[in-house]
Amino acid sequence: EPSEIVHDEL
Amino acid sequence: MNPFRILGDLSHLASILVLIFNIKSTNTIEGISIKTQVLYVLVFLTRYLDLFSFRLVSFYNTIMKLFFISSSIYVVVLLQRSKTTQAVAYKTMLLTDTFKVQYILLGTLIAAFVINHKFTFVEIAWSFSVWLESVAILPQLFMLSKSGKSKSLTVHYIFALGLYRTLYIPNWIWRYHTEGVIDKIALAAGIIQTLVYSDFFYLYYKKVIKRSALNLP
Repeated sequence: EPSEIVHDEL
Repeated sequence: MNPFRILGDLSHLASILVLIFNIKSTNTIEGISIKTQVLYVLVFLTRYLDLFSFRLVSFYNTIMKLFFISSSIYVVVLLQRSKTTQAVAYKTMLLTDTFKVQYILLGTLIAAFVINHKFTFVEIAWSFSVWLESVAILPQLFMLSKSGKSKSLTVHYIFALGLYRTLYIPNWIWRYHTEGVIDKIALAAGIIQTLVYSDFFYLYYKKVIKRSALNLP
């Protein structure tokens, strides 16, 4: 299971 | 953060401030598409769902997200409020704001279901918001092309907004080289968005700038 995606842009 | 990203975010911020301060100071809503503004509320609400997870990226990131959500809602409130204070301008807006948004909503919803990072509610919502943002300006551009005249407010607003996603493209290239990561969905939608805006500026240049140059005595 891939880790949760982090969207670090706006 | 690299300079392109900072400048991109700042121009995004500037576009909204330009819009709000102009509506407030001139007390006019002429030339503004409420459909585009409602679409932006939808864009920010569906993109920043991670605010509820409380696993926040950074202070900067959270503050900006909260600003974009609240300011976009505030713009729609201002436009709605003009229904009573500027009845004629509001009616004119509705008459010229005739772009069929259901097509973009349907198209971007399908795109979100087909192209996303993970088939989860949050990721589909994120993808939907990115695709929707790339075309959310279309009702505004459509309205502008129908009226044939553009107020400097709307042009400044659209310019700052167009600059924002354009600057994100060198930011992504920068990040690809320094961090080795690239978000293909954001990149593809960002390119579409930039093309939509560059088409507007090409037409604007051809119609408005060249025409006014010709009309000089």
